[in-house]
Amino acid sequence: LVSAWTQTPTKWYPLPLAVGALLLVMIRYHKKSGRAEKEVHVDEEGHEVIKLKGPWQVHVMSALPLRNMSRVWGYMNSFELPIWIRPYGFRFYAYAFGCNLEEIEPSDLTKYANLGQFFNRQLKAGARPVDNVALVSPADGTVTRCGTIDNLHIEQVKGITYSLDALLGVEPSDPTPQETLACDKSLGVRKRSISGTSVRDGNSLYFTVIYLAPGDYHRFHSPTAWVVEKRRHFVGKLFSVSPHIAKRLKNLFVLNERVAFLGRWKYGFFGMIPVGATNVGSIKVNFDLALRTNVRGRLPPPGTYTEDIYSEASPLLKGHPLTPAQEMGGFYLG
Amino acid sequence: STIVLVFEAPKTFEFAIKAGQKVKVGNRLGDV
Repeated sequence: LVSAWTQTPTKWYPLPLAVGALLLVMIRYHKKSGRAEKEVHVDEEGHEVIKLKGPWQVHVMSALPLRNMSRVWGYMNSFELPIWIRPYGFRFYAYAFGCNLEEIEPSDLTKYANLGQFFNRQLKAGARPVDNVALVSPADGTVTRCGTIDNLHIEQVKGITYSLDALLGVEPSDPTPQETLACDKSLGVRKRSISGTSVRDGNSLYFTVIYLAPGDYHRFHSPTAWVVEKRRHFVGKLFSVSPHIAKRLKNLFVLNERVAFLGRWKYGFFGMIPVGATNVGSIKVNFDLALRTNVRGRLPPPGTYTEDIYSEASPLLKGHPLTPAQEMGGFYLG
Repeated sequence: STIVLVFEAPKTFEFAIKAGQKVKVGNRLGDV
């Protein structure tokens, strides 16, 4: 190898013109596609238009009927399993995905009729001690990003951001009667103006993203003492939200189906947004039994949502009060 | 599935977590 490296004569010769031209075309294409990734398309009102952006694999994935696949997956996992197979099946699942079977309630695995029930298992009382601080984790999982929100954009992964307005939805400004009706009666509402993003002097906006892996406990809890004033349901796609996809698919969290709970805590605005995924397409909320997610039907345009106001839950607080670590709901298969 | 928290807090707020860290319900995320 050494002699080949040192003694082999180097012969230089000009590249054919066609190869050089092809190289230039490729460099130009790369630069252009890079610019296209960074371009932000806005509508006539100046709001960002949410579009699917990513490599070709993402576009192939978007062509799949992910919502139907999710519902079929949920349906398959709703069949009752024979009692004898349940302990073996759930122990294998726990081994494969790292579930702690000692903390679940009930601990008798034959009590779970199917994987759907086991997936949404509850924990024994005291299994999750709650720290006495301002903000605690609402779920078991992995923190993928956290930090401050700059220019009303949240970082999905390093270098890829999405709009806070697109994530939370925007209230209609100067609503016409039709728009007011749409807002109240859960029809599609087109975003109009920024809401919930103004901060008091001396405050900042912060964000945290927690990813729940398949084996994790999939119920979510209140992260602090706060009052939920409204929820916005964004019907959308159901892409996988694994870190692998999050690195490749821009706008992932504003394309997927999600429920945004908006309200206030002692320091001002507070929002919590559970985002669905292909295998975990349904979100249920303990204090909002009317909410139905991942149902059949045509997808509305991205950015539209249905809204419900919780002012009747507590007229004094004008919302639904929650205590730290109080169970709010959970993610379900399908 | 994923949960995103967006909140307003005083500039003295400090996260007690970092990206990649595993957390469980009730664990400290941050405090003022």
